Amino acid sequence: GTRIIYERTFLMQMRNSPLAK
Amino acid sequence: KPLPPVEVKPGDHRLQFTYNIWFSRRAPGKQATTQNYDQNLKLIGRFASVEQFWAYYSRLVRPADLNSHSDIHIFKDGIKPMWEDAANKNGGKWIVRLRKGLASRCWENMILAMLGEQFMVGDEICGAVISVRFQEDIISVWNRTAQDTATTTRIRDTLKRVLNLPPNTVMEYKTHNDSLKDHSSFRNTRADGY
Repeated sequence: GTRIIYERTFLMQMRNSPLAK
Repeated sequence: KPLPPVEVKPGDHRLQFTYNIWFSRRAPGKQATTQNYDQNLKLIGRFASVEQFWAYYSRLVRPADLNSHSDIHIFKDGIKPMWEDAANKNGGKWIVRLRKGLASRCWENMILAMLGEQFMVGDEICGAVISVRFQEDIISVWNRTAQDTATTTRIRDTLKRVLNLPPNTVMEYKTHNDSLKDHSSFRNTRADGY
């Protein structure tokens, strides 16, 4: 299948997502 | 035996792989053996999505705040962070020695690159370790096939880029087979440019 790639900026944005709390 | 799969909530951002977080601490001066290493290794969490990762990571102690001789290991599901594991036994690791004060930032950059699949070496990456020692901190990246020079070179180049290290940083590669032979993780390494 397709490799799931995430850039650092996206991962950093997700840090502050309420879903990650 | 394999652990059950980690469930991911609908809407969560699934990662390419599931990872396990391990922690180990060794009494300084005590001779490291496979047996006591195994006993000291504690599985502290598993995650398969970006959201689950941050939920764990935000609660984890930062490397800078850990006691000396502590190690945090983040490895793909099914791979135990031991030289003898089937996925590791033909592999090796890149070693980056950091002066005190850099570990927390570099470790975070390292993990984000691994989870985000920035290394582009297929399934070669097994995991990463931050080792907190008395005078330095050490990041290691483990891969499956030590003999695969194209892959190890690619891992090294990606590491250099994502850790944003000073240009004179020495990187060393050590096969797990050599570690098994001399019972040490960071001695007798092969400097970059071998």
